[in-house]
Amino acid sequence: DNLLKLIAEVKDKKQELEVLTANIQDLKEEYSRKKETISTANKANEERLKRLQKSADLYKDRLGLEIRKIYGDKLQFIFTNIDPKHPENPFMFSLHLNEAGDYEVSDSAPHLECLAEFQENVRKTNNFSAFLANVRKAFTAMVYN
Amino acid sequence: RQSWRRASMKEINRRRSLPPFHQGMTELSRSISVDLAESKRLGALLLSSFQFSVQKLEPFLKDAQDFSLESFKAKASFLSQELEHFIGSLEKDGILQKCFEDSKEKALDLNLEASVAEMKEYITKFSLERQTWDQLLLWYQKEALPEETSRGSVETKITEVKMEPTSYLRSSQNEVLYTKPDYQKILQNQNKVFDCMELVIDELQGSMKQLHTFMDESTQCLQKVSVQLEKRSMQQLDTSPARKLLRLH
Amino acid sequence: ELDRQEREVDEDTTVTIPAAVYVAQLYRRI
Repeated sequence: DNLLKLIAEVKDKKQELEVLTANIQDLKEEYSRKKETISTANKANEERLKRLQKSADLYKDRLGLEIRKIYGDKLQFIFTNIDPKHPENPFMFSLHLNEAGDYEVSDSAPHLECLAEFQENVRKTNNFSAFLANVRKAFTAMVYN
Repeated sequence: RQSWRRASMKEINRRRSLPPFHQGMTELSRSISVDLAESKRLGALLLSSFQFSVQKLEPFLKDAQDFSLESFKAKASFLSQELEHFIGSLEKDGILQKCFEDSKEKALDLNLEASVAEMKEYITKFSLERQTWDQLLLWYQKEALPEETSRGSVETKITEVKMEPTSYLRSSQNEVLYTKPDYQKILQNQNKVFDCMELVIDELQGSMKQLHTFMDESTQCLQKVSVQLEKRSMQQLDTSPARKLLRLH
Repeated sequence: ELDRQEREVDEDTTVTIPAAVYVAQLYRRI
């Protein structure tokens, strides 16, 4: 009886082993597939980000404008090529959405008096490009004065 | 005093004689004896002039307030004596005599006469030269006008001034006339230069036109390419990407 | 390592890339 029991146990164990081996194999395959998917996705993302960064750099260079997302859910706009004597000098301001969901400007450096007026205009018209163009003009006028 | 200017004037331009003296005053001169010496007569005239002035003044002052005739006469008499003494001293010093010395001596200012003569000479010379220039100007004006009008022209008065060659050669016209450049020849020489310049400028103009055309074509081409690229890359543009960016955590 | 990579990919897909896209679109507008 004992022998028969042992033989049966060994058979079960063998089966279990096969199952486990099969499971391990499946897991390995899954891992492998997952790895490949993630790797591909990662590469694709890297490529995309590279291209997006390239276009951002091009815009930044051509427009003399850098857009950064900063803490506190704010966007910082940094203008360069404003002062012809010191083109690398930065002129900036920050933008965020207030509780009412309207654009709100803050932290302009150097300080711009007309920024509040521009804020009102962009709230009414939603013309973001005109808003930024006006800010640049205002900074430039300040330098020439 | 003799004025050489007055001396050169004609009879009609000469100054009229001075207005006559007041009768009272002429009597003063006449009352003085001509037998006396000139200086003494002058002294006497001075004194009698003073006395005459006092005489004339008296009736005017009579009606004035606080006027004392005796006091006035006393003062006048005192002043008259003072003047007499003073005139005497002038006579002794010979100052009165000096007043007559100039009229006796002739004004033989040789230098003045020489300058006057020189001036007259210059005036003559300049008038002559002016006439010559005028003549030359008229001649050129006549040349400038067309033939028909110049003949019938009433305005051009060519006054013939016969000049001696010596004076003509010495004038300033001589230098101008003999150093006149040949303008015609200069202009002809420049014609070649102008022709070259015309060619060069035509070439430049052609090149400029070509460049403009090229510029326009390039701009159009760039615009086309830009639109195509935009369509390919920015197909789905979000509305208000700024808001979306701000809301993204 | 795989989990970490997966999280990275997720973040890129849901945050990083959209943000970069919005920035590019914003630039385009400007």
